Amino acid sequence: RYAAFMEAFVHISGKIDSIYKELTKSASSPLGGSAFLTLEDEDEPYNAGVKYHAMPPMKRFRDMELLSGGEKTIAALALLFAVHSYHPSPFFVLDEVDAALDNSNVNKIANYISTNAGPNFQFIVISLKNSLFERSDALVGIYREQNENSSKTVTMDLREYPTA
Amino acid sequence: RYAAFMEAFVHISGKIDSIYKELTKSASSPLGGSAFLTLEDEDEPYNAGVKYHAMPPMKRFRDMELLSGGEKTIAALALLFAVHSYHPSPFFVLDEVDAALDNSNVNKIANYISTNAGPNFQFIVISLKNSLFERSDALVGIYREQNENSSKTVTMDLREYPTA
Amino acid sequence: GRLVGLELHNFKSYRGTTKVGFGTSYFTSIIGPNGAGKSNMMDAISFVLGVRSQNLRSANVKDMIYRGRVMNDELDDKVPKSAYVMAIYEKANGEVLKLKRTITQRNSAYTVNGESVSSAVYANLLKEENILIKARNFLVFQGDVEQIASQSARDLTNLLETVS
Amino acid sequence: GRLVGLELHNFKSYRGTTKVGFGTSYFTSIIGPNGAGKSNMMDAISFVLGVRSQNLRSANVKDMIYRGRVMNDELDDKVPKSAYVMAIYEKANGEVLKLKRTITQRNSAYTVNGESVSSAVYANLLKEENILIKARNFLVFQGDVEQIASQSARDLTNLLETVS
Ligand SMILES: Nc1ncnc2c1ncn2[C@@H]1O[C@H](COP(=O)(O)OP(=O)(O)OP(=O)(O)O)[C@@H](O)[C@H]1O
Ligand SMILES: Nc1ncnc2c1ncn2[C@@H]1O[C@H](COP(=O)(O)OP(=O)(O)OP(=O)(O)O)[C@@H](O)[C@H]1O
Ligand SMILES: [Mg+2]
Ligand SMILES: [Mg+2]
Repeated sequence: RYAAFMEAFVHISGKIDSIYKELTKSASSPLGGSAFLTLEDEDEPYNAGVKYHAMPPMKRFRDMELLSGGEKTIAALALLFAVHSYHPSPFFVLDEVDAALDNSNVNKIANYISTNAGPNFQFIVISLKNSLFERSDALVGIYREQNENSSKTVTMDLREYPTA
Repeated sequence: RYAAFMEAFVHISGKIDSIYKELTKSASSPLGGSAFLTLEDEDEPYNAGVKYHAMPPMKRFRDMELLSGGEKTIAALALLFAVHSYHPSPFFVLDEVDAALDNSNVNKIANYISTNAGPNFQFIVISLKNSLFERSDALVGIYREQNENSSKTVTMDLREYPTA
Repeated sequence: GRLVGLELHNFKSYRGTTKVGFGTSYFTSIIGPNGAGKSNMMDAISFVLGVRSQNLRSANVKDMIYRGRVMNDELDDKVPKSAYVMAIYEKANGEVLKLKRTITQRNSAYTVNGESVSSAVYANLLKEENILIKARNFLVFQGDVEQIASQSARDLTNLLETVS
Repeated sequence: GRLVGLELHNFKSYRGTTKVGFGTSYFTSIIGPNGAGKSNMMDAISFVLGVRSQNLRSANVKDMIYRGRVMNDELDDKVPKSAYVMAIYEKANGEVLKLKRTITQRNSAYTVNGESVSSAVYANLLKEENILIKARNFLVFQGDVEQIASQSARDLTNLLETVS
């Protein structure tokens, strides 16, 4: 049990910083922020907590609770993607995870998804933000057909329109 | 106690439907949705619950919990504004209440605020959405000054630029 | 592996039969106005994989069945009494799995390529594909992303144990 | 009445003294990137009106005082030991109230136009302006709007009683 837990922990905690940096690098902060995981109990780690620490660029070490909405969202997605890298599920479904993100952070998430999406990693993302969904390969448009009182779908492959 | 409570209840429940309709009318649904309040206990209303019911246009009567994120936000704002109409506070501060709203609903909220803002009703709204904040009278821009490790402000009166 | 497509039948706001194909898109966005049915589509994916209905914004599984506008529709025999969602999933080796979950008023029935299976066999088949329904670590429901970062240290331990 | 302006001193991410004026704007938007300090500005407004710090994302009131980047800043005597926010409020009759709340490590001190007052007198002055701090019905914090619609019937009753 210790071996299984530590294998997962070591892998994920090895990935979290580079993923968080990928999501927080910018022109003004080329190094990005830093993130790490700590074990509360090293001998029986599965019986105690695993603490997550994320520090946005140029900000001091702080409790997660003092991060802003957008900063917390970016930290959450970094952790989500780091956990995913261990025994990865074939697809992700994300519902409006960009709600609290400003334009620049939406762009970072769009870059991460475009870069990492592939045959082993399919992303299905619900979003209201053009700057995110215009980066996808395909769109599934949902609309309400009032006469039938039903939701309906229409699909469009964006790769057929490369000069957007 | 009964008189004070009922005076507030009657006033607010008289307002909720028209405000909700104002926030839900559209070209495809010119009548808008409907909303109302009910008392669980008519004799001692302050000792029991007040239930809020909101039905978006063309949708059947449903539990609030089955509404979508955007529908719930619109219903919440209608209730907020209805409660406000009784002994109105002089100002409102709203932090990213538009996070779950699509463009058309952001526009309805922007219309409501522009129409109702005035000397007796000041709105201070935090928003990441251009289509909302470009409708305001003035903008307070917040930015991070890295060298000083501090937040800073810069104010701009939009009414000086009417041809936006 | 990847999700090739979905078929919904009388599921939530999707009356009748609805088919959605993801084709060769590794980054698909689901878009549309508030209340259209986007989160319901995510609920369909979660549902077909065996997620319990408490996590799908409903107290009980019969809320998953399409309901029309008539208030007394329990008396109406035109009201659907069952619903299903089928996922067409292509394994890494090219083998195609048709995973179908059907609900009647109270029960769920699972079939794989037309054959009835127990929920345990179904869950195991998904587990072999790294789709861990207990962990739900590949699903981020609307409004939930920030709590991934603020979750308690014990919750994070439990997640790590589940994936290891 | 209306809020004419604010003055922040070492409050949260606002190092030094920061002045903001709303002028004659009845619809002011606070904008800027994630983490810039927008919600902290709303916290300043809530703080100066007497809202308790549990509602301001902080376990204790000393989190309201600006902290720099140095990790051991408790030892550094350059660290601010107190902070204040002052609100300039113009009543309907034209009278101007300068409402100031200062905090040291553990205590709050209230002044009105330079004179010390008890927190009860301060709260009453606001109550006369229909600013009901207990109800907080004119403040919608980030992430809170949807629960206004899904709040329990008893919560809504309590709100109605507080405003009546
Ligand atoms: N069993 C059902 N039968 C019919 N309609 C339903 C059923 N369950 C939910 N709905 C409807 O589905 C709608 C919600 O859809 P959904 O949550 O998918 O919207 P959405 O597109 O995600 O919107 P948003 O952008 O606001 O989050 C509600 O209006 C609700 O009335
Ligand atoms: N006492 C303090 N001293 C210095 N910085 C602080 C203090 N309290 C909070 N902060 C910083 O303020 C930042 C959060 O600011 P705030 O929540 O106002 O951002 P925001 O503009 O609302 O962002 P978002 O759009 O993401 O919601 C955090 O990065 C935090 O480190
Ligand atoms: Mg939704
Ligand atoms: Mg904020």
